[in-house]
Amino acid sequence: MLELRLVQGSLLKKVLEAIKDLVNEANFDCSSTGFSLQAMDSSHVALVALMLRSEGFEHYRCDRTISIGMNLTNMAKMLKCAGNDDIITIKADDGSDTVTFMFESPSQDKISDFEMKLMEIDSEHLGIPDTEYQSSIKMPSQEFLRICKDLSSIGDTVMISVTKDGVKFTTSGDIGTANIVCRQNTSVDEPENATEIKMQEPVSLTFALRYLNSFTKATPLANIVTLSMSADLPIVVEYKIGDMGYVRYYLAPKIEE
Amino acid sequence: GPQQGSITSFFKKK
Repeated sequence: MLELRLVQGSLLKKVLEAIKDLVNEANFDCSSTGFSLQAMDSSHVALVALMLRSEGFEHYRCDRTISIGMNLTNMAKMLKCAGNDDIITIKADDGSDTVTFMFESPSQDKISDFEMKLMEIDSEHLGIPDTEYQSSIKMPSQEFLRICKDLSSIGDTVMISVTKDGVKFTTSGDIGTANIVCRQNTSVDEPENATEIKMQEPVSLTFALRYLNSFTKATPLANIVTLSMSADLPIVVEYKIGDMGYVRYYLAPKIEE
Repeated sequence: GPQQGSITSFFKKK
């Protein structure tokens, strides 16, 4: 028996919007720790890891660790029917081949339930090593969205270089080249407008902009995004989900032949 | 140009 009640239902709506373009179907893992997911895109270039910790739910009942396979496009369709202020409850009975999403309006005058078919999905989890990254950048998520969008009108790939002077995003294409440099700036009114660069070692890696643009679908979840990079490792693009968890995207770099 | 790496070449199956 699984019953998860999330007062801020809009978070789950935003999570689905953030991952459904990258991954079509996935197993959600439910345990006493929380509601989580790890899945790769179909070409195995990117990986998304979601965590919604049990403490973040108003009610969290998960009698045993289970995986429930869902088509994310269909799940997103159903969650779109929930109002932004609605409370969302996810329910699944043991051995059932369906999951129920219940939406309650804040004043309790409208209650909907949507039953969705589950899927059998073969998936294997990858071990993500706990690494101290050589460089990490915290910046406004809107700024990162803007940079990825702007650069993808010029080129297909971006080189992200972190030095003590700042972080440089470089692309080039048929029409020319573009460089955007962001410097550390922590002297701002609001912490979410700050850009903070931590660098143990300078790092420079190249990535496909198509994927980074897809990751920015998570922008509504968090004002701040963190980019973590080390030489010859996938970049981690992390959006925190309040204090209840995160969506992390891992993207394999482009490698010189 | 540079080749796209695969995530499975960095992270191994559990």
